[in-house]
Amino acid sequence: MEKKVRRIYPVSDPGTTYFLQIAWQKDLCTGFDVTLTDGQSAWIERVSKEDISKEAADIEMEQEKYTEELRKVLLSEGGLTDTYSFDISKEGINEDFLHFSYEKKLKDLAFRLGSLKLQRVSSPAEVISKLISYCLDCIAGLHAKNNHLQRENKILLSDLTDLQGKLQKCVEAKEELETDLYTRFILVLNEKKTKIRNLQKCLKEAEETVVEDTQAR
Amino acid sequence: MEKKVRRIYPVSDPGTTYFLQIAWQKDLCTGFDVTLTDGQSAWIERVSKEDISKEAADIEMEQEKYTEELRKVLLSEGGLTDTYSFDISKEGINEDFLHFSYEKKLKDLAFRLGSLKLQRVSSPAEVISKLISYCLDCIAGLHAKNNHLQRENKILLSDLTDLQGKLQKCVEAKEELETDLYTRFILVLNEKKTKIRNLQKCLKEAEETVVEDTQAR
Amino acid sequence: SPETKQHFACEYDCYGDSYTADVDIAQLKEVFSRMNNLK
Repeated sequence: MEKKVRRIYPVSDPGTTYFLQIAWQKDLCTGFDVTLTDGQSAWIERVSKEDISKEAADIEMEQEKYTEELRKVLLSEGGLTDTYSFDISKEGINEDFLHFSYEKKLKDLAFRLGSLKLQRVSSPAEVISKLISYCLDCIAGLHAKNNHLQRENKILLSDLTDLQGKLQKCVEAKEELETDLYTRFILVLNEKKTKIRNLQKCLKEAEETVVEDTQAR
Repeated sequence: MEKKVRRIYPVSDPGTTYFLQIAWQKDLCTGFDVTLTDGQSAWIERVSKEDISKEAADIEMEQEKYTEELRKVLLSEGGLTDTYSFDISKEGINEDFLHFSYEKKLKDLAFRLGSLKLQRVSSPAEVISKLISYCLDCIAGLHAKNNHLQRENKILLSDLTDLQGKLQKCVEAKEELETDLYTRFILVLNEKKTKIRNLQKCLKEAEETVVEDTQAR
Repeated sequence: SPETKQHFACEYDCYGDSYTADVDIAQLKEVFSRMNNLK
């Protein structure tokens, strides 16, 4: 069972805060339960799959698009007040019925997305209590997720720092290796050059001796 | 203003859920406001700094330790039910007063940490409405924080992957450099060795010629 | 013996690399590994 609780401010009574709770299984288009409360009284109504189809047909909107609009108007918190509006009116001696309607605003005109007639519950304390409990459970769940993410974050940062250190060391090691190898190479190479110079000197001396001997002979 | 809302189940009426809201400035020991609601009615009371000091003195507990106990009993959600318990009783025709007490359990005995007499509010809808609004704000804040942490984690993971790639490349580059340098070194060295072999051959020939000439002479 | 010493001095440089025999990578690595305290 999925739930969402949000605040709404009816256009005809913007000073009063109502809490709208929507509960549904899997997908909103299969039907949902609506609960409205002002913190004192509560009204509920069940919206069936057929009701949704009928409403979509009435406003000549494709079923999928209509469900998407329902999600936006009923399940988003606050952010789309420029696009959607709500209204509430009560009926009956004890306000036994509550008319709840929601509209979408498009530039200068607005069209009704849906309207429901909710019935007052006899024990609002239970409904309100469950609503608050649901909120507290959400908070606890989010705190736990938050803590988990922070721990993950900390580990990732630590891994990143370690890896940066390793990369730095690798770069330094590569530079050291190059210097080291060249240093060793020039020592060995210069040994060969010294040998070549010595051999060249000996050869020159030997060749001079040959020339002298030839001349002496 | 800091707030905390939690559920409590009075020992004398464990089937009823009460919601306890504590509101305080900076530190609990400077005083706090208590609100209790069952989803229908609400009772409130202000606990002053002096009340806290008096209570600590009454139970012969050091002020700081007492404030710490208050934090644990009033501000923790659920986790410490084995250690702390609450009780509620009402008084008056219209349940105008609510007695709220909280105890700490130690093995086989329990001692009272505090007790308050709360007064019923005339407009509970407003109090309950504010409490629910506070919860929804908490939820929104935590969602935002979680989204932020998830984005951060995603970036960190991406950075980590990049860095792992760079490290791998650095290791490979180091190995390639080593192979490359050795390949070049042996080419140059072997050139010098060829030169040395040739010089040694020439020198030997020249020395043989000198010997032959000497013998001939 | 002094003779052996003399022979090796003619055949190998002070790092143990032959003056005349061509070297391969493995051999050069071995020569380099024996070179300590380059500073």
